[in-house]
Amino acid sequence: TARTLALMNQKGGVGKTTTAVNLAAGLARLGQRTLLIDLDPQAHASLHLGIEPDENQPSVYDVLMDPSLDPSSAIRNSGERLDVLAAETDLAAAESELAPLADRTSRLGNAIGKLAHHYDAVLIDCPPSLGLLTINALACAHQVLIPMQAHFLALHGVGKLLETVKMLSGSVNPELRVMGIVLCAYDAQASHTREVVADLDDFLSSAAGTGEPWDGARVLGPAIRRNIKLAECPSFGQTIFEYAPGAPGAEDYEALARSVLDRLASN
Amino acid sequence: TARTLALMNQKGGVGKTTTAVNLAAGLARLGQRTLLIDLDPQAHASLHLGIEPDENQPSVYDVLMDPSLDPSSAIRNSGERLDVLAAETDLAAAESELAPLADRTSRLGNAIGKLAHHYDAVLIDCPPSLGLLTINALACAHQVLIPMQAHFLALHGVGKLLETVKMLSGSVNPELRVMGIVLCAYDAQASHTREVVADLDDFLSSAAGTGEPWDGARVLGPAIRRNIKLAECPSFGQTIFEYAPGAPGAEDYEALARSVLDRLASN
Ligand SMILES: Nc1ncnc2c1ncn2[C@@H]1O[C@H](COP(=O)(O)OP(=O)(O)OP(=O)(O)O)[C@@H](O)[C@H]1O
Ligand SMILES: Nc1ncnc2c1ncn2[C@@H]1O[C@H](COP(=O)(O)OP(=O)(O)OP(=O)(O)O)[C@@H](O)[C@H]1O
Ligand SMILES: [Mg+2]
Ligand SMILES: [Mg+2]
Repeated sequence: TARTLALMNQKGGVGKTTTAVNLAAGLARLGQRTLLIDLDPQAHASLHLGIEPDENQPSVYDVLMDPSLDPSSAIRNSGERLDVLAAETDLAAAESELAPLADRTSRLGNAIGKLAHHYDAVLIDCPPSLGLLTINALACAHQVLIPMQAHFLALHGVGKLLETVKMLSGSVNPELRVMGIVLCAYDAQASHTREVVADLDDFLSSAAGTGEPWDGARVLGPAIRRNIKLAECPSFGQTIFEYAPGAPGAEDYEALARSVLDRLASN
Repeated sequence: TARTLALMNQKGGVGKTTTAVNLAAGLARLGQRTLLIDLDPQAHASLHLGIEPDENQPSVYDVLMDPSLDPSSAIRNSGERLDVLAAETDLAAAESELAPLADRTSRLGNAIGKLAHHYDAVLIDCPPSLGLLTINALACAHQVLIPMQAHFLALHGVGKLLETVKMLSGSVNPELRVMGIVLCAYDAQASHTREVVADLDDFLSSAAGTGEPWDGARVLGPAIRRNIKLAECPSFGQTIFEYAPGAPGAEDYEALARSVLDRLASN
């Protein structure tokens, strides 16, 4: 049955959506029946794939707020072996509406449970926060992938992120593991890049054998190089593979998809 | 007395801190006695200027939570004519602690009121949210500057941002105006850049004469080109002018400081 992967980082603008969309497309191209769930009220993953809001079709907000709704009614096809559970801006109301409910952290997991047999991989694009939507993703994911940029200041948010993962793995989701870090918009020329990556490698290797949820996590290869084509394709509603299949961005996300596929069934 | 400028955008990673720091430094170099207020619990502006957390000195959190505290006790000098009201990560508690208080939106303004006579310009680096900290900034600012990137998806957040500005100008801060938009990490080569900028220009010019808070706002020149030096200098605790004074980033922020100075006293 499907392995669920949460793409999360509370820091904004680091590459979660670009990675969720192009990694999902990359996995689909490798033969994986893939579902991409847009869990961000900004609805950028849905926009990125050219999905228009549609009042005649439920979206992820409706699925979360009405557990009796068949979640497959909210699924849209976006290409061969790639489906999307799309978001609309009404999702902005979800966190405050879910907050008083007893099953507020398990609504997403329950919906995925009804869909999982159709897919090999489920990817969740999280919003830039550690609120209830991201908690729903962490409560049901098998693994977490952390997109980030190799900048000096990026290191400062990682501790808090991992605390949240640890809290969830210590309570509602004991199986939760961090698969690794994806370096996005990577610039080998920047003076601090090598030091930041070395810091991340040191931190992760020192976790080996500790039993922490990031024990065994890696900085995944390859890093995704900064490539203008990746910033351009959302405005055409396309993945990098449709827009510029020969570009470095396509090469890197294809290789990342292989790395991820190797690790997807590890827990 | 000092003009107060809020650097705000609820979207993460768009260039607020890079702009707040280097614009403040640019204004200081033009002779303006400048105060930079770090209003983000991530404390990136403070880190950017090499300011270490110091348990022997109050920070912006203490100033907000204790109105009887003299705010100048929390000021640190960061260079000629550049002072900083630094943040520490304890600021993360401020929003929930301020929430029940009657004067929760005026605490920052009251503190600035006690300091304003020392300065010509006060710049506020806002967190990536429209929560109570950003509201405090909008409640007391004379003008708002919106850093953003000329990407297709960036247009989608602007509406919500302007709604919030309008709500504040319609209630607690009738003088509030949007000075304009600063284009950060600008890449003239990207296919969508020109269209995004044209969209922004159209939107702002159609506001002329409507009396909206962004009536008269412009996309400010120059755009700040993507320049690796701007991403490197935080790891050395320096502004671009200290780190790489000959770099395009220094050139662009110096020119932006002139544009901003021209408009600073317009309301
Ligand atoms: N490798 C890359 N090369 C060039 N541009 C990139 C790359 N990765 C991401 N970007 C651009 O950076 C911006 C932010 O990326 P993205 O939207 O994926 O981040 P995010 O973490 O999902 O943001 P948010 O926190 O708002 O959800 C986008 O304009 C995107 O096109
Ligand atoms: N013109 C530029 N050229 C190159 N890199 C830039 C430029 N402007 C900003 N950056 C880099 O982009 C990243 C995000 O910028 P910054 O921290 O200023 O954004 P922010 O809006 O303050 O983010 P947050 O929402 O987290 O507060 C940083 O690593 C910064 O160094
Ligand atoms: Mg996103
Ligand atoms: Mg910032």
